[in-house]
Amino acid sequence: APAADEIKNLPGLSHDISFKHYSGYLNGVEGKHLHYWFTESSRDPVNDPVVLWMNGGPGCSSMEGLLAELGPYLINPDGKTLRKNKYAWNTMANVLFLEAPACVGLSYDDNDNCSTGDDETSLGNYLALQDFFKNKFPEYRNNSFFITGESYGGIYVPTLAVRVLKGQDQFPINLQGYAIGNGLSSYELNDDSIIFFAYYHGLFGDDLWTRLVEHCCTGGRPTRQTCNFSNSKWPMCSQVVQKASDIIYNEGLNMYNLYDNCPHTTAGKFSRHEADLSNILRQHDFHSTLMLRAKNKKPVQ
Amino acid sequence: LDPPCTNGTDLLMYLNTPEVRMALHIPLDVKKFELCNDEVNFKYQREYSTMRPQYEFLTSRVRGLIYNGDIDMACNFLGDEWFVESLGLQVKEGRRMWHQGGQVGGFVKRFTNLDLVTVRGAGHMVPEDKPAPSLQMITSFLFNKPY
Repeated sequence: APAADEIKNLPGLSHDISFKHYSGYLNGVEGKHLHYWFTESSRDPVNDPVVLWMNGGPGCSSMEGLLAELGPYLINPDGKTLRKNKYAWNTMANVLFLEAPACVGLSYDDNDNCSTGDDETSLGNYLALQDFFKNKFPEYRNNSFFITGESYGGIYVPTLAVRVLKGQDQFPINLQGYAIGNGLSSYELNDDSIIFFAYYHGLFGDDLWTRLVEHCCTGGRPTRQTCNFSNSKWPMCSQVVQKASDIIYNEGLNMYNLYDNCPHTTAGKFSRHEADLSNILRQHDFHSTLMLRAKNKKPVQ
Repeated sequence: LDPPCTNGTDLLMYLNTPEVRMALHIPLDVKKFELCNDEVNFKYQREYSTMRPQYEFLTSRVRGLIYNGDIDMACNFLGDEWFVESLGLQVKEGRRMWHQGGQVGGFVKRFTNLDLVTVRGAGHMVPEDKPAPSLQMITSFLFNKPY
């Protein structure tokens, strides 16, 4: 392990920890430096699997995964202190949090070039992974390895896993599997299904549903096969889908957790809410309006 | 003008503290931490509309898990269920409840090399919303044990 990357004294940590942790940079594509934070297993680091975790966006930081979701320490609301997470995933695995692509979180590009796409991102992640196993932590090269992530990780994870498997001859990695939480697997299916989800959770009533079925479903039957809410070219369909999407995403419901509170706090100039909305109903003309309304949203009462 | 339902203040504060950045070995010239980067998002080239070809490749080689908090509306469980069902994989185990701590954790359906799991009462950030069930689920998957 790279001694220079070991975290010796983490501010805000007031409880004892029984594992080592490291933070530094993995080099992928030339000039791009991806920040990683690696928390070794608190159980049996030598034999436990290595799990890579990536949050989504695209453009969102995996530090959220570490410090708010599954890491061994979670940030308290004061933004200064940390508390123990007894359900941390590093209680049974070595977990590597990677901030990708470059420019996300604490990752950077030497020339401040933040333009990228799916293929370049997966290549950069693959090269960073090689740097991890070859140069930084070769002792983990033979451990079982899993690629995991969330949200737009639904794209990051499979594309990276394919690269790892196809590159086995040149750079063997002991990939055993992959896991994705609430991932984007298909824009079309995600868009089509949310309308059904919203209706069956009572977010809108029969008036709007009837119009949706009438204008977007063939034969007047609302099924997965007969309805096209995601990219219908019929103006009337687009109009009623916009109405439905405004209810779902822009009227104060918590799109990440239907039954949870909807906190209003500063999250920087660009929020997760906007990042995730960028994946939704992209084929419709009203997509930019949906994004704009989210950006200019004032707190609801 | 804060957008709704996001809470990143604590992360922003913590990761922009000079002492924290020093502890994490972040070079001084690396810019301020933001939870999500607008430039990356806006310029990002979305080259895939579906992951179907990738899953067709992966499911013949390694194990996979797709899990969904069932009250998320960003990437809802129904869409992923439709996606997995559309792959036409052989069903290994029919849909059933799984349990954690004496409660229903959600539902699981297992296909050849792909498990489809819901986490009851969790939203988009499953490990944050339902930490205990989520740890049990991922442990079961990693170590190839029953859910």
